[in-house]
Amino acid sequence: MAQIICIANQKGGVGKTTTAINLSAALAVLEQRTLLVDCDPQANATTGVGIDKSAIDKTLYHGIIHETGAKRLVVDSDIETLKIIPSRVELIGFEVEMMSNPDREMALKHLLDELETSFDYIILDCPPSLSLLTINAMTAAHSLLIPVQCEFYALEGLGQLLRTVKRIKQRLNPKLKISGILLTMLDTRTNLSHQVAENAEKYFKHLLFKTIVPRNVKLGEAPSFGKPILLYDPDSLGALSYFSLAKEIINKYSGP
Amino acid sequence: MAQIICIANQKGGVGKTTTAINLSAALAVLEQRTLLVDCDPQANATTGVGIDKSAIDKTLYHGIIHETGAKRLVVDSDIETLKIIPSRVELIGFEVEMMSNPDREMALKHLLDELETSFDYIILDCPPSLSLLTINAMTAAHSLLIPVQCEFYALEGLGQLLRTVKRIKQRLNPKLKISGILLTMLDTRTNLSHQVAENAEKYFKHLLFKTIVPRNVKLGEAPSFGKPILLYDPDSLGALSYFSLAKEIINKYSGP
Ligand SMILES: Nc1ncnc2c1ncn2[C@@H]1O[C@H](COP(=O)(O)OP(=O)(O)OP(=O)(O)O)[C@@H](O)[C@H]1O
Ligand SMILES: Nc1ncnc2c1ncn2[C@@H]1O[C@H](COP(=O)(O)OP(=O)(O)OP(=O)(O)O)[C@@H](O)[C@H]1O
Ligand SMILES: [Mg+2]
Ligand SMILES: [Mg+2]
Repeated sequence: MAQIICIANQKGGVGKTTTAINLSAALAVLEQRTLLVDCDPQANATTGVGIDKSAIDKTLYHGIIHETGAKRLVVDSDIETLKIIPSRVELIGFEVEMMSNPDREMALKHLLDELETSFDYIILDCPPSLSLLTINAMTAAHSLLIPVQCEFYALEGLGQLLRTVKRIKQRLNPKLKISGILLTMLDTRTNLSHQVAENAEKYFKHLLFKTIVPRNVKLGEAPSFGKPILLYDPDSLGALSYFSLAKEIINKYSGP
Repeated sequence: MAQIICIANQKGGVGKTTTAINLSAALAVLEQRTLLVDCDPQANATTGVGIDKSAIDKTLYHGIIHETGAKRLVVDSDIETLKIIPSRVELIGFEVEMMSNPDREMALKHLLDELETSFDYIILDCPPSLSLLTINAMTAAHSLLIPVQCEFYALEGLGQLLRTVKRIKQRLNPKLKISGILLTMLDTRTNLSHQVAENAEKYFKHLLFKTIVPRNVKLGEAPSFGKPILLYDPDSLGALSYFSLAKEIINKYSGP
């Protein structure tokens, strides 16, 4: 059975998409059958792995409104063991269309049920809000990975996020656990970055991954070539840190 | 009559709050009576100007659900001519509570009507989504300022944002104009930043402000001291660029 990991944080620009793409690619390279699902209408994860949005027929939207079966949504990537369910702007319509549907929080979970036996990991990239799409992802997931940027505002929203997780655990998904907090964009040159990392260690020590992702321009360049960092610049600090994160995840979930 | 400027972009982490706080402060220092309204439940703008969220009685939420008059929401800042309407997490409830209210897109506009004669500029900080809160801000505003980070994904969502603006102009706010696109976090050391800036100049030349905000750690540090950059480090590149943006805005709106 696949381990489904949701990547969420309502604070914007903290590295959700960068983590979703590069963790998925690293898991795939470590021979885990991995599916990356883009749950954001901005579709940055879809573009970041090189998929041309105008050239695809069906996207996540068509699956979660039950127009298309899950298997037909899955497309290939540059890595054999990495598959993608792409997104596009029409996904924005989901929130309004499902508003009166009693099952609206379970739509994504029902779609992924069909795929759970075909993958070892399913990674969900979320938009920067606690909207119906993010709630669907948290309801479908077994665990939640929270990227936190090493900047001042980063810790401010964590309380609200953890309260939302608690509510989802109580009402929609009792088995949802927190996989961990990933510190991202640590700029080793600035005091600010180190101060935020120290604060995170003080308040959330037991939740922090050992891996910290440094600020590394290669991570920003890779999506402009439509490639995960492991294919764009395998020796970069960015690639090595997502590799080490993937190993931490495998030890946590596939471990003996 | 106040010029109401909405700062919006559904892409996360592009510098909306940093621009809202520092543009407001610069306008105030240039003797424009300025009101900063925090329309984001994350309330980063409220924290960034040093307001203790737990110590205030009423926030924007209480105003837009008609519980409190606008004047009672306005609080002082460290700058005489800069006032704030703070936000807090309860603002999240607005979307669901107003869902069936026919006037739901106009709630903020009606609230600000009471204040328009007391200010020269009203600046609205938005969350990273095209949700009801952002639509309220675009409906109340005379113009829209779009911060665009000098990173690859930044230009991807602009098309969707401009389509939303067009729809709002047609249905809710015919006088809404685009004040301009502000390039933010330009890292002069990386090719990526310069490439994105060149692309923005190619596609959106007529909309770009002359001012470009460089990546400058002082802008990231200032909110941790609860101060706009002009009070935290007035000689920094960050302070100078927001000063020059304020002058561009004043020339555009208060000009001869
Ligand atoms: N460690 C890093 N070093 C340098 N740049 C990074 C790093 N991680 C992410 N970036 C860049 O920072 C920007 C924000 O990251 P990303 O888009 O992954 O965040 P996000 O949380 O998915 O944003 P959103 O809230 O809009 O979904 C992107 O342009 C990305 O390329
Ligand atoms: N020019 C800059 N140089 C360095 N850091 C910056 C700059 N502008 C913003 N920042 C920092 O980058 C982070 C993102 O900026 P900010 O929070 O203003 O973006 P936002 O668009 O308001 O995010 P959100 O989408 O979550 O509302 C913040 O930690 C901020 O301090
Ligand atoms: Mg993203
Ligand atoms: Mg903000």
